[in-house]
Amino acid sequence: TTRSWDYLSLSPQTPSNLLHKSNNGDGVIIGIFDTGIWPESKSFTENGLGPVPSRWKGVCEPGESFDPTKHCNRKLVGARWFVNGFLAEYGLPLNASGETEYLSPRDANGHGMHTASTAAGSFVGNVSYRGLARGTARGGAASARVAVYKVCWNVLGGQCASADILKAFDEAIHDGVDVLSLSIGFWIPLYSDVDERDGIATGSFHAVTRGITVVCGAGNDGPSAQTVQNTAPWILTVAASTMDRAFVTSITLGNNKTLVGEAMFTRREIGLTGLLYPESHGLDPTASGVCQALQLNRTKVAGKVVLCFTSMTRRVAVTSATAAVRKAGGVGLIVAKHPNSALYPCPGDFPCVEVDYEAGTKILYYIRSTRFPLVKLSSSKTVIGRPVSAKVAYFSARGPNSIEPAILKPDIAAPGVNILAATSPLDPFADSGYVMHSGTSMATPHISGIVALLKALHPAWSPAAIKSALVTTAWRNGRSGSLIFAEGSPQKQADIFDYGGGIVNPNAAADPGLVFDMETADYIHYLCAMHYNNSAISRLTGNITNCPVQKLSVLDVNLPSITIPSIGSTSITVTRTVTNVGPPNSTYRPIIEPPSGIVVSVNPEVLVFNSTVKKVSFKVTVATTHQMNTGYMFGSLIWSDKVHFVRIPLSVRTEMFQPYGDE
Amino acid sequence: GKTYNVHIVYLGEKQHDDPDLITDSHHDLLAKIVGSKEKASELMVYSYRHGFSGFAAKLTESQAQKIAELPGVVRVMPNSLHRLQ
Repeated sequence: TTRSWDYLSLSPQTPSNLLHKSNNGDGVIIGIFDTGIWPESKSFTENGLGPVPSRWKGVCEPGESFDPTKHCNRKLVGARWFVNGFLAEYGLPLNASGETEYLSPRDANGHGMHTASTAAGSFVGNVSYRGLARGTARGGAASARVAVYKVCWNVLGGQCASADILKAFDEAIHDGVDVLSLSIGFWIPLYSDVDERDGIATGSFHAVTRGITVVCGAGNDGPSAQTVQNTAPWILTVAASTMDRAFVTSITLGNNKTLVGEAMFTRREIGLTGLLYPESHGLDPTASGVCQALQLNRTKVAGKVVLCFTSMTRRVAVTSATAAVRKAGGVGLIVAKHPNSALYPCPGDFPCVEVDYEAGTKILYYIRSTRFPLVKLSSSKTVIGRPVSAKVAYFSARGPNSIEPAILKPDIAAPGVNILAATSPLDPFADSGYVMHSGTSMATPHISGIVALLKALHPAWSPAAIKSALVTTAWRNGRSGSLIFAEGSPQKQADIFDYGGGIVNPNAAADPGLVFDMETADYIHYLCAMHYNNSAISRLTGNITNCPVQKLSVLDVNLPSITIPSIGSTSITVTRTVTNVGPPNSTYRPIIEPPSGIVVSVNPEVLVFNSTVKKVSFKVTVATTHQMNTGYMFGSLIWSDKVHFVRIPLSVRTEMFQPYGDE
Repeated sequence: GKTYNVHIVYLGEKQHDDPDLITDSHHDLLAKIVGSKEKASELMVYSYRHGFSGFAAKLTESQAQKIAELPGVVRVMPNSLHRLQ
């Protein structure tokens, strides 16, 4: 957060941005469902904050090493903990797996501290991570209040029971939160939207129908398609991007050529020293140089830097190679792997530098070309601004939505890679109470903070209106006008299944012009279209619901996107309704950017609003010229009054016959 | 058949606004299956009573099946684990 909010154009120094218009989200209460809080952190001081909003009905619950009278304040207004559902499955003691844990809102893990301080932490100056990323750590809505609901427990990396999550929703709705932030997910395959095993879908439905925006992470199972989680249409689902910051390390070879890798290596540089690639001499000449299976000879490795290659993207290849090189007396490691910007320091601040296969191959050819290869590894440096461009993170889970592809997921992207924020002092990676972490967990509270700012500015906007404002105004080009790419193998231009509407643009979302609003009736439309039965829908909504005999189309759910998973030789018409939230007398005309080979028309072609006409419906008719099955093609429909550009993503897949396992 | 696991008994939107009455109704519902209000209190893990209606309770598989057949019960589901992202 020492850079991410500036990257999103929310610098406190800029006088007219959303931060100032919303008074840093003052008066808004953000509920965080996570691993709890470390209340002594500087990120949760109450300095400069007014009284707790009078509508707040929440409480601070006591527990192990947590005294509400000492630890809650005008910043941390609520702290509850829910463990009964977890304990009933897991049993006591919670620290059986060797991790510290508190039976209280206190956060032993650090994940909850990270997410809460990213959404709403106070300003804390001169924060860095081992000297990297120095700046002011802060939340997006630094004057918003925080209510912590500890539902995840420090067992096996962090586990949360659906019974506890549902209870937290129940209490948070009662307490009066405005926004809920959940960096919690499930596993693929997903449970349906009305299956209580996914406590998040059910609980969030009740929250959203009471005006509480629920923000959830898309999950970290990318870059494969159809991995996105938390896909209910009432949830705001967040993908992770990088930002305009990198941690670069120079690799200078003995032939004076310099390559650049990425690392969090902050010790003194490794001066010119021997460089080694563990060649093998059997039928598989590369076997010895595989990072996760290094076969090293101490007499050859001692005092040298080792090069290895891996096709694994998970961190385990780097950590196991580090251990092997250290054990053999090596002084550094260069790992050639698929690009993945999420970095961690190696144990003991051992120099481990990541490069792509191209750079790795160049280094290998240099080693093979000389008798005494040498290398120098510089310590890492922080680079910000141009020319570093944002990308969708490798790990960020991708659409299409595996429950219903017509419901576009993820909705939006936000920075979630190498985010420096507060943590628990017990976090093994902590540096003076702050740490760099990556995940859609880290992207989610960025959106939660922005939602808090929007709520402060537009208290009457519904969760759907807020989602619409975010999606239709998001950046689909980088800050310098360049394209946004998505990490993967190979890297590609990002599309809506990577980042939804795009990377969030908070200032534009404050003034979207038009919104695609939804209320409970629209969600019932969705549930009927999904063939959930009348009695289940009735109980969910609290009102007797009879889905119409004539089948409703999920394509007509009033989302700020149009995704048509299957079009054949017959055209398809979908309906949307927009609400004017801009100047009352406005006229909007469409700009159509059709997907390749797709014909798109709009009716009416002019949307006229005045003081009495605030909502207008329009129809979009889509036809394909393709004669065969295709993948998804991408375009946009933009409504503009020449001031606002209300862009909705459009994606269409042609299916001339029954598909067979296409994404 | 005698193993108790946490199940979520989901009753949908709450029918009135008195949380204590809602919790009482949850105990009554559970007591119908487990035999007494005392036993129901012992097995109750949570009463969901503000944002929606339902409860979490330790139930055997056969108790879970029986409670699912009672009028007003939308669904009975086993508790499950989520993970941090």
